[in-house]
Amino acid sequence: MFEAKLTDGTIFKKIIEAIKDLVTDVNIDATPTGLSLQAMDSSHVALVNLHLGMEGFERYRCDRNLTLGISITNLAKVMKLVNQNDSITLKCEDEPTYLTIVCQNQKHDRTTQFNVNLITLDSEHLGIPETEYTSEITMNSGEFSKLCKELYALSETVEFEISTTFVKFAVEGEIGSGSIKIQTSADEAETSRPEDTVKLSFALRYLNLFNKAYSLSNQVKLSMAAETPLVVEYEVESLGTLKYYLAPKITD
Amino acid sequence: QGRQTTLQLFFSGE
Repeated sequence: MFEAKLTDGTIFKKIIEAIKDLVTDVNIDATPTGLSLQAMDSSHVALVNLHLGMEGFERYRCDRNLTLGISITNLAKVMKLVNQNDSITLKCEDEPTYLTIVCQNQKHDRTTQFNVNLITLDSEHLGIPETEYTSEITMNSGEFSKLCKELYALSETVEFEISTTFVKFAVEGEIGSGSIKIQTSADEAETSRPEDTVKLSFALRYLNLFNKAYSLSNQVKLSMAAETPLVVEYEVESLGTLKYYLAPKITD
Repeated sequence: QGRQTTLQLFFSGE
C-alpha cells in the first residue's frame, strides 16, 4: 500500500495550484523514497519536474513502486477542500483505481475524504541530460514574479543575461525597448559562476505560469547554459524541489 | 521575437 501524510497540507495544495495551468494529466510516481512527477505542457515548450522526498512527510509508506495517473485539473478541484492548517494524507492500495485524499484540521474534529479516480496515461518521459549550468542566480521569488508580470505587459519575450555583477532582463516590443538590471552585489541576488555570461530569450507567458509557485519559497533559482532550456527552481521547504524547464526562443 | 523551440530539441525521449 501507499500512504503519505503531510502536516501542512497547504504545501501540496500550492504545488497543485502551481502546475495546474501548465499540465493537465500526469503520472505521479510513488516509490519507497518519495513522490515524483515529470510532465510537459501540451505544446512541449515547458516541463514540470517535482520531487518530494519521503523524509519531508510526517508519515510515509510505499511498499512498491506505483504509477498514479491523475487529472491535475480534477485534483486542483479537490484541493479546494483543503483548508489552512489542515493536514493531508494521500493513500491507495497496491493496484489502485483511485487515490484517497484525507484532510484533517488541527483540532481533529473535521475530516474530509475524497477518492479521486485514477486514469491510465501514456507516459511521455524525456531524459534530461546532465547539464553544467554556466549561469546561475538566486533571487527573491516575489520580485521575479512581479518583474515577469510587468514585462509581459510590454513584450511577449524577455532576454535573460546573467553576468559577473548583474542580472539583466531585456524586452523589445511594439511600444519600445527596455531592461531591468539588478546588481548582484545586493544580498537578494548572486551569481555562483561569475566568469561566464549567457544570453537567452524566453516566452514571458510561460514564466508567468511558473511564477504561480512563488508562494512555495522566498527564493527562486534560475539556471542557464548556452543553447539549453532555462531551469526555474523553487525549493519546497524540507520536502524537495519544484523545477520548471523552458525551451528558449531562437532567432533563425 | 524569435522562434519558439520545443524541449524535444534538447532532451531525449526515453
